[in-house]
Amino acid sequence: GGLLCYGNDQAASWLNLADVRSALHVSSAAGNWEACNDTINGAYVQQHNDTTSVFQHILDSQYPLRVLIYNGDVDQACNYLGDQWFIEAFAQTNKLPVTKARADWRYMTQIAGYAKKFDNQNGFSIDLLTVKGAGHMVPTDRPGPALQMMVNFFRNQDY
Amino acid sequence: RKQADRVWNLPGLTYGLNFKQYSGYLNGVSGNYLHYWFVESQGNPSTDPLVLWLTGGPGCSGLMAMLLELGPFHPNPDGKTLFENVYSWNKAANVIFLESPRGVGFSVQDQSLNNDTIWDDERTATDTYLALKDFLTVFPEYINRPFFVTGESYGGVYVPTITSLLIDKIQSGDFPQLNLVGMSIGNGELSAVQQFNSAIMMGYFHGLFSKDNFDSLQQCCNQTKSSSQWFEYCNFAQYIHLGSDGSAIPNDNSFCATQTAYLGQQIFWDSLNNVYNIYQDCYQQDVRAFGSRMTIQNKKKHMKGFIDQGNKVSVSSTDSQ
Repeated sequence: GGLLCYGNDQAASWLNLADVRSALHVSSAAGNWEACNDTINGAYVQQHNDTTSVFQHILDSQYPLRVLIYNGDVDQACNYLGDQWFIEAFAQTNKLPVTKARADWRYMTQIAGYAKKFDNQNGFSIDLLTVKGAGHMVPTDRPGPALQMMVNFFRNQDY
Repeated sequence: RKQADRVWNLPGLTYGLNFKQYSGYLNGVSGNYLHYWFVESQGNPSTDPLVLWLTGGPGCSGLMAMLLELGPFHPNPDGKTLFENVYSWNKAANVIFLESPRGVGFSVQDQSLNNDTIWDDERTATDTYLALKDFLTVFPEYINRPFFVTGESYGGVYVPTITSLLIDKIQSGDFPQLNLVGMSIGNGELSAVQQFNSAIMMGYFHGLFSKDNFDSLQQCCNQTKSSSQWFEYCNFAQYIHLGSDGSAIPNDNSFCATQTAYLGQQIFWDSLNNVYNIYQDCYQQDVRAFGSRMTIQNKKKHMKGFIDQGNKVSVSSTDSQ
């Protein structure tokens, strides 16, 4: 019920047009499109109110995985502090070395946020980033920095 | 299926596209059909990575993020036409937007084949894994392509649980065609506990709580415990039960339980601020009041014995107080 500043109404209006549904090959069994299904949200069984054990399983698998955790820093719903504490605690517990100290990253000439890297030199790494001035929907609030961040993550380049 | 799913003409487009796109259904467990919308890269689709996007909720649609966040086009206010997002992530990646779990958006469940009525993280991960396997049968050119799982919000649970399952399947030899390289989570619900604890700090230092309110919580911290981690000795989450809808229900009538629930729930979540961006003004005042009321009514079910703010809200009022 709280995503009302983000154009969901026009998205729903467009997606529920008959010719749009047809163009997208939407099943006749599907109802009207809604951004969020409140029934499922209410019935959903959240099995992890903390995902430390899941991260631990991934790390213990020794699978080489690159992880990017980014946060728009003015979001209340999932705030950057909580995720920072989570990652810092996980890194501390598992003695993940800091391979890049926390420092600003730039978009054009401006500070776009702050980045820190943990890397166990065994293929598992975590990049912990903030996106300055972005809320929950980072690509909406800071589209240029968000695209640069993701492309550089995909290409394993500095942000 | 690939050609059948190809999107040839998109109503409302006001400019020409330079990439291919596909929309249709991927098979999850029997009877579950997850709707996907796949946009190939505007860069080099034959070498750029394959990216799966999952929106959180739980219960929100991946198409929401496609149309309002990172996809190649956004709807205009008329609800009929589209404009280009020049910062689309498919500038450099092939992106699958998946409507997950079953029942979300255009995804469907055939009750004659599957009458499962439970939604949880494990089922969501299994359906997504099977949908990915199905995707690679429809689009075999993406076998062994660098692959990333990405998402947002409750994606903080979806993304690691799905990635963990994919690693298990790859290592057991059940999914050798997937070249999993990484995962990315934006503003994720990595830990509901630490989100709640940090919300107190976030609220105070962004001017949502008074000094009196914040100071009153000192008695709720375990000052005798020596720790360098603030959240370990001020573990406010211990006083409340975290509902799956984000609600905070006080464990009892103690001061710490009611005060942390009040600050972490009512002041933080149920104000008329935009919780998704502290500094954003929202100009859909009537709609917002309705939405806020719905949120309060929904959470009220879990907050017996709490101040019933929901009944004090007039949906027809435009007065923000």
